[in-house]
Amino acid sequence: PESADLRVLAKHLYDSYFKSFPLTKAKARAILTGKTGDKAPFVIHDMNSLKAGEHYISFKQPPVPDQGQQQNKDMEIRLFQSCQFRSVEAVREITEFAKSIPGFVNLDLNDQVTLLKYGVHEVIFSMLASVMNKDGTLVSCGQGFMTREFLKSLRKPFCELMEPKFDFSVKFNALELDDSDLAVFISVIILSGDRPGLVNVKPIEDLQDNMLQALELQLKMNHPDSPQLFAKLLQKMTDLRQIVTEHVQLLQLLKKTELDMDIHPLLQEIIKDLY
Amino acid sequence: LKEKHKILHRLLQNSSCSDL
Repeated sequence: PESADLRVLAKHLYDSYFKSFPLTKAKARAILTGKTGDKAPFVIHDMNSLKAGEHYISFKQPPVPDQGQQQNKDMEIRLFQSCQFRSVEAVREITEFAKSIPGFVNLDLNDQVTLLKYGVHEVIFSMLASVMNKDGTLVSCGQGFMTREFLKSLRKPFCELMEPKFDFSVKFNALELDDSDLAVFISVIILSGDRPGLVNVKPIEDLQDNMLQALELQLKMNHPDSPQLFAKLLQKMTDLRQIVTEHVQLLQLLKKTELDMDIHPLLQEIIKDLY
Repeated sequence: LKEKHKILHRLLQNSSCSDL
Protein backbone atom coordinates (compact mmCIF):
# COMPACT_ATOMS: atom_id res chain seq x y z
CA PRO A 1 0.00 0.00 0.00
CA GLU A 2 2.87 2.40 0.74
CA SER A 3 4.28 1.88 -2.76
CA ALA A 4 0.82 2.40 -4.20
CA ASP A 5 0.63 5.78 -2.43
CA LEU A 6 4.01 6.78 -3.86
CA ARG A 7 2.86 5.82 -7.36
CA VAL A 8 -0.30 7.91 -6.93
CA LEU A 9 1.89 10.83 -5.83
CA ALA A 10 4.19 10.46 -8.88
CA LYS A 11 1.18 10.28 -11.20
CA HIS A 12 -0.34 13.39 -9.62
CA LEU A 13 2.94 15.32 -10.11
CA TYR A 14 3.18 14.15 -13.72
CA ASP A 15 -0.35 15.43 -14.40
CA SER A 16 0.30 18.85 -12.86
CA TYR A 17 3.67 19.06 -14.67
CA PHE A 18 1.78 18.77 -17.96
CA LYS A 19 -0.66 21.45 -16.88
CA SER A 20 2.10 23.83 -15.69
CA PHE A 21 4.75 23.51 -18.42
CA PRO A 22 3.74 24.00 -22.07
CA LEU A 23 6.95 22.62 -23.65
CA THR A 24 7.60 19.11 -22.32
CA LYS A 25 10.82 17.18 -22.80
CA ALA A 26 9.00 14.68 -25.06
CA LYS A 27 7.84 17.50 -27.35
CA ALA A 28 11.26 19.23 -27.27
CA ARG A 29 13.14 16.02 -28.15
CA ALA A 30 10.68 15.40 -31.02
CA ILE A 31 11.40 18.90 -32.38
CA LEU A 32 15.16 18.50 -31.93
CA THR A 33 15.19 15.17 -33.75
CA GLY A 34 12.82 16.30 -36.54
CA LYS A 35 10.08 13.86 -35.59
CA THR A 36 7.16 16.26 -35.23
CA GLY A 37 6.10 16.46 -38.86
CA ASP A 38 5.93 20.25 -38.42
CA LYS A 39 8.39 22.62 -40.01
CA ALA A 40 11.88 22.57 -38.53
CA PRO A 41 12.79 25.34 -36.05
CA PHE A 42 14.36 28.50 -37.47
CA VAL A 43 18.12 28.27 -36.85
CA ILE A 44 19.81 31.30 -35.32
CA HIS A 45 23.56 31.00 -35.80
CA ASP A 46 24.73 34.61 -36.24
CA MET A 47 23.58 38.21 -35.88
CA ASN A 48 21.93 38.20 -39.33
CA SER A 49 19.88 35.10 -38.63
CA LEU A 50 19.00 36.56 -35.21
CA LYS A 51 17.66 39.70 -36.94
CA ALA A 52 15.80 37.55 -39.47
CA GLY A 53 14.50 35.37 -36.64
CA GLU A 54 13.07 38.39 -34.85
CA HIS A 55 10.60 38.75 -37.74
CA TYR A 56 10.11 35.04 -38.34
CA ILE A 57 9.63 33.98 -34.73
CA SER A 58 7.21 35.65 -32.36
CA PHE A 59 9.88 36.48 -29.77
CA LYS A 60 8.19 37.45 -26.57
CA GLN A 61 9.47 40.75 -25.32
CA PRO A 62 8.83 42.35 -21.96
CA PRO A 63 6.48 45.32 -22.12
CA VAL A 64 8.69 48.39 -22.23
CA PRO A 65 7.44 51.97 -22.01
CA ASP A 66 9.69 53.18 -24.81
CA GLN A 67 9.97 50.71 -27.69
CA GLY A 68 12.24 53.08 -29.60
CA GLN A 69 14.75 53.15 -26.79
CA GLN A 70 14.62 49.34 -26.63
CA GLN A 71 15.35 49.11 -30.37
CA ASN A 72 18.50 51.17 -29.90
CA LYS A 73 19.98 48.83 -27.32
CA ASP A 74 22.59 46.42 -28.65
CA MET A 75 21.74 42.92 -29.74
CA GLU A 76 23.23 41.25 -26.67
CA ILE A 77 21.07 43.31 -24.34
CA ARG A 78 17.91 42.70 -26.38
CA LEU A 79 18.68 38.99 -26.45
CA PHE A 80 19.23 39.00 -22.71
CA GLN A 81 15.91 40.81 -22.18
CA SER A 82 14.15 38.00 -24.08
CA CYS A 83 15.91 35.42 -21.87
CA GLN A 84 14.78 37.33 -18.81
CA PHE A 85 11.21 37.44 -20.03
CA ARG A 86 11.26 33.67 -20.55
CA SER A 87 12.74 33.23 -17.05
CA VAL A 88 9.90 35.26 -15.53
CA GLU A 89 7.38 33.05 -17.34
CA ALA A 90 9.23 30.00 -16.07
CA VAL A 91 9.10 31.28 -12.47
CA ARG A 92 5.35 31.70 -12.87
CA GLU A 93 5.00 28.15 -14.25
CA ILE A 94 7.18 26.67 -11.50
CA THR A 95 5.17 28.51 -8.82
CA GLU A 96 1.95 27.02 -10.17
CA PHE A 97 3.57 23.57 -10.21
CA ALA A 98 4.87 24.02 -6.62
CA LYS A 99 1.38 24.90 -5.42
CA SER A 100 0.16 21.55 -6.78
CA ILE A 101 2.69 19.55 -4.71
CA PRO A 102 0.64 17.95 -1.91
CA GLY A 103 1.34 19.80 1.35
CA PHE A 104 3.21 22.75 -0.20
CA VAL A 105 0.49 25.38 0.26
CA ASN A 106 0.03 24.30 3.89
CA LEU A 107 3.63 25.25 4.71
CA ASP A 108 4.42 28.55 6.40
CA LEU A 109 3.95 31.27 3.75
CA ASN A 110 7.40 32.72 4.38
CA ASP A 111 8.86 29.25 3.85
CA GLN A 112 6.96 28.87 0.57
CA VAL A 113 8.62 32.12 -0.57
CA THR A 114 12.06 30.89 0.57
CA LEU A 115 11.67 27.50 -1.15
CA LEU A 116 10.79 29.22 -4.42
CA LYS A 117 13.49 31.89 -4.08
CA TYR A 118 16.18 29.20 -3.77
CA GLY A 119 14.55 26.51 -5.91
CA VAL A 120 13.34 28.18 -9.09
CA HIS A 121 16.72 28.57 -10.81
CA GLU A 122 17.70 24.98 -10.01
CA VAL A 123 14.41 23.85 -11.57
CA ILE A 124 14.88 26.18 -14.56
CA PHE A 125 18.33 24.75 -15.33
CA SER A 126 17.13 21.14 -14.84
CA MET A 127 14.36 21.74 -17.34
CA LEU A 128 16.51 23.80 -19.71
CA ALA A 129 18.40 20.57 -20.40
CA SER A 130 15.22 19.20 -22.00
CA VAL A 131 15.40 21.79 -24.78
CA MET A 132 19.18 21.64 -25.25
CA ASN A 133 21.58 19.36 -27.06
CA LYS A 134 25.35 19.68 -27.39
CA ASP A 135 24.96 22.06 -30.37
CA GLY A 136 22.32 24.51 -29.19
CA THR A 137 19.00 25.21 -27.56
CA LEU A 138 15.39 25.52 -28.62
CA VAL A 139 14.01 29.02 -28.10
CA SER A 140 10.57 30.59 -28.24
CA CYS A 141 8.54 27.43 -27.45
CA GLY A 142 10.49 25.39 -29.98
CA GLN A 143 9.97 27.78 -32.91
CA GLY A 144 13.69 28.54 -33.05
CA PHE A 145 17.02 26.84 -32.42
CA MET A 146 19.93 29.00 -31.24
CA THR A 147 23.35 27.51 -31.71
CA ARG A 148 25.84 27.12 -28.88
CA GLU A 149 28.58 28.62 -31.06
CA PHE A 150 26.50 31.76 -31.63
CA LEU A 151 25.91 32.17 -27.88
CA LYS A 152 29.66 31.69 -27.32
CA SER A 153 30.41 34.40 -29.88
CA LEU A 154 28.52 37.15 -28.02
CA ARG A 155 30.56 39.89 -26.36
CA LYS A 156 31.78 39.44 -22.78
CA PRO A 157 30.24 38.68 -20.30
CA PHE A 158 27.16 37.54 -22.27
CA CYS A 159 29.19 34.75 -23.92
CA GLU A 160 29.75 33.22 -20.47
CA LEU A 161 26.08 33.01 -19.59
CA MET A 162 24.99 29.81 -21.33
CA GLU A 163 28.13 27.70 -21.70
CA PRO A 164 27.96 26.19 -18.15
CA LYS A 165 24.30 25.29 -18.79
CA PHE A 166 25.28 23.43 -21.99
CA ASP A 167 28.00 21.51 -20.11
CA PHE A 168 25.51 20.55 -17.41
CA SER A 169 22.78 19.66 -19.92
CA VAL A 170 24.93 17.26 -21.90
CA LYS A 171 25.77 15.33 -18.71
CA PHE A 172 22.24 15.56 -17.31
CA ASN A 173 20.66 14.39 -20.60
CA ALA A 174 22.91 11.31 -20.53
CA LEU A 175 20.74 10.10 -17.61
CA GLU A 176 17.83 9.88 -20.10
CA LEU A 177 15.13 11.03 -17.72
CA ASP A 178 11.64 11.54 -19.13
CA ASP A 179 8.93 14.00 -18.13
CA SER A 180 7.47 11.65 -15.50
CA ASP A 181 10.90 11.40 -13.79
CA LEU A 182 11.51 15.15 -14.05
CA ALA A 183 8.15 15.92 -12.41
CA VAL A 184 9.23 14.09 -9.23
CA PHE A 185 12.84 15.31 -9.41
CA ILE A 186 11.88 19.00 -9.53
CA SER A 187 9.48 18.43 -6.60
CA VAL A 188 12.42 17.06 -4.59
CA ILE A 189 14.44 20.18 -5.49
CA ILE A 190 11.65 22.54 -4.44
CA LEU A 191 11.18 20.77 -1.08
CA SER A 192 14.77 21.28 0.13
CA GLY A 193 14.78 21.70 3.89
CA ASP A 194 18.29 23.20 3.99
CA ARG A 195 17.49 26.53 2.32
CA PRO A 196 18.76 29.51 4.36
CA GLY A 197 16.19 31.27 6.52
CA LEU A 198 13.50 28.59 6.68
CA VAL A 199 11.28 29.02 9.72
CA ASN A 200 9.79 25.54 10.06
CA VAL A 201 12.12 22.92 8.60
CA LYS A 202 10.52 19.70 9.90
CA PRO A 203 7.37 19.62 7.70
CA ILE A 204 9.49 20.43 4.63
CA GLU A 205 11.92 17.60 5.41
CA ASP A 206 8.98 15.22 5.95
CA LEU A 207 7.50 16.15 2.58
CA GLN A 208 10.89 15.80 0.89
CA ASP A 209 11.54 12.39 2.50
CA ASN A 210 8.27 11.14 1.06
CA MET A 211 9.11 12.72 -2.31
CA LEU A 212 12.55 11.06 -2.31
CA GLN A 213 10.88 7.68 -1.79
CA ALA A 214 8.53 8.48 -4.69
CA LEU A 215 11.54 9.40 -6.85
CA GLU A 216 13.46 6.24 -5.97
CA LEU A 217 10.46 4.07 -6.82
CA GLN A 218 9.73 6.06 -9.99
CA LEU A 219 13.27 5.51 -11.27
CA LYS A 220 13.26 1.81 -10.34
CA MET A 221 10.01 1.28 -12.25
CA ASN A 222 10.85 3.49 -15.24
CA HIS A 223 14.57 2.61 -15.56
CA PRO A 224 14.95 -0.99 -14.32
CA ASP A 225 18.29 -1.31 -16.10
CA SER A 226 19.89 1.69 -14.34
CA PRO A 227 20.14 0.73 -10.66
CA GLN A 228 22.46 3.66 -9.87
CA LEU A 229 20.22 6.31 -11.41
CA PHE A 230 18.73 7.54 -8.13
CA ALA A 231 22.20 8.09 -6.62
CA LYS A 232 23.46 9.76 -9.80
CA LEU A 233 20.49 12.09 -9.88
CA LEU A 234 20.98 13.16 -6.28
CA GLN A 235 24.58 14.11 -7.15
CA LYS A 236 23.23 16.41 -9.88
CA MET A 237 21.58 18.52 -7.19
CA THR A 238 25.05 19.61 -6.02
CA ASP A 239 26.01 20.59 -9.59
CA LEU A 240 22.80 22.59 -9.91
CA ARG A 241 23.57 24.64 -6.80
CA GLN A 242 26.98 25.49 -8.23
CA ILE A 243 25.48 26.55 -11.57
CA VAL A 244 22.93 28.77 -9.84
CA THR A 245 25.63 30.40 -7.67
CA GLU A 246 27.69 31.25 -10.78
CA HIS A 247 24.60 32.40 -12.68
CA VAL A 248 23.56 34.76 -9.89
CA GLN A 249 27.10 36.18 -9.64
CA LEU A 250 27.02 36.85 -13.39
CA LEU A 251 23.62 38.55 -13.15
CA GLN A 252 24.92 40.74 -10.33
CA LEU A 253 27.94 41.66 -12.48
CA LEU A 254 25.69 42.50 -15.44
CA LYS A 255 23.57 44.69 -13.19
CA LYS A 256 26.67 46.69 -12.21
CA THR A 257 28.38 46.88 -15.59
CA GLU A 258 25.58 47.02 -18.16
CA LEU A 259 23.93 50.25 -17.15
CA ASP A 260 21.65 50.10 -20.21
CA MET A 261 20.12 46.89 -18.99
CA ASP A 262 17.16 46.43 -16.68
CA ILE A 263 16.82 43.34 -14.53
CA HIS A 264 13.18 42.33 -14.16
CA PRO A 265 11.86 43.14 -10.64
CA LEU A 266 10.82 39.50 -10.03
CA LEU A 267 14.30 38.24 -10.89
CA GLN A 268 15.81 41.04 -8.78
CA GLU A 269 13.92 39.99 -5.69
CA ILE A 270 14.91 36.35 -6.28
CA ILE A 271 18.63 37.01 -6.70
CA LYS A 272 18.92 39.65 -3.96
CA ASP A 273 20.82 38.21 -0.97
CA LEU A 274 20.54 34.73 -2.50
CA TYR A 275 24.13 33.47 -2.28
CA LEU B 1 10.50 38.32 3.88
CA LYS B 2 7.05 39.07 2.51
CA GLU B 3 8.00 42.74 2.06
CA LYS B 4 11.20 41.87 0.16
CA HIS B 5 9.47 39.36 -2.11
CA LYS B 6 6.24 41.06 -3.04
CA ILE B 7 5.97 39.57 -6.54
CA LEU B 8 6.80 36.01 -5.45
CA HIS B 9 4.30 36.41 -2.66
CA ARG B 10 1.66 37.60 -5.14
CA LEU B 11 2.37 34.66 -7.45
CA LEU B 12 1.85 32.30 -4.53
CA GLN B 13 -1.42 33.93 -3.55
CA ASN B 14 -2.80 34.55 -7.01
CA SER B 15 -2.20 32.60 -10.20
CA SER B 16 -3.04 35.30 -12.73
CA CYS B 17 -0.55 38.17 -12.10
CA SER B 18 -0.97 39.13 -15.74
CA ASP B 19 0.90 42.42 -15.27
CA LEU B 20 4.29 40.71 -14.87
